[in-house]
Amino acid sequence: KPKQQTISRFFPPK
Amino acid sequence: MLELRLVQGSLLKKVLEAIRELVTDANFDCSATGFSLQAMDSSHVALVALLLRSEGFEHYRCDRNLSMGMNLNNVSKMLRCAGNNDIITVKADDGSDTVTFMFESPNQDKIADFEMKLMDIDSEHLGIPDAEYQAIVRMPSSEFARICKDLSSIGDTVIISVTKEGVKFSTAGDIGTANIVCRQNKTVDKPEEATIIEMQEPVSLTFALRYMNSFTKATPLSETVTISLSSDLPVVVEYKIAEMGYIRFYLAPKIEE
Repeated sequence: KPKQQTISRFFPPK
Repeated sequence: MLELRLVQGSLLKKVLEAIRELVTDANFDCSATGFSLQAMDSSHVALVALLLRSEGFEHYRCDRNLSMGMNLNNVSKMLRCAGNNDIITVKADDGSDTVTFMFESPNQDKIADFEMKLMDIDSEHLGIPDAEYQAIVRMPSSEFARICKDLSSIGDTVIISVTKEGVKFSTAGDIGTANIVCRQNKTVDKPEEATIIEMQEPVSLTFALRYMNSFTKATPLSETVTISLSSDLPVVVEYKIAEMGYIRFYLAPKIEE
């Protein structure tokens, strides 16, 4: 089953 | 000092209705560029980025950058007291722990001000990298809302696939499956009714429908929506706000591990 990712995996903190 | 006067006050009402389901508390940032917000939902799966450019306001004064923490449900409560044709002015003094929303009726015979307490919110800004998307779909926002609503009565997730045939929205649930294909269609009476697909290469991604449905609360802001997709990147669902800016919703995909 595909697993829900979070935004922080893709966008780094500034 | 901050003073922003928006003749089309209904825009601000619509913006709040578009994001308050997704985000509870957020910092509104004011700078010379405009009035903006970046916030995630509580589970950090979706991110909303709002920009209302300073040029879009009838009057825009922001002496220095200011970040105002607000509970969006409370902002919404205040803005719902403004008439749809009212002019809305947002005011705050430097260092103040309140913000004032002033509502003026179009013929100036009723003026109301609502003062709301600000709150301290810890939030970090994320860097959203510029990306080349594999596929960009522009379609009527009402059509996209209809598709998300229809599919969520069947399943919990949507697979969005773009090929040269068109864009396909698919779901599966206990009662069965559903597939909706929208083909490119430029031969329409009005440009906002068109479906336009710009595809560099085919792409297919899986997303939670619950969030997509929440994004469609922004439908009253724009006749069209733009969906930008790339493998291994959050989808961007963008509603342009006429003459002023945009609301962009980013949703992290579900990925097979």
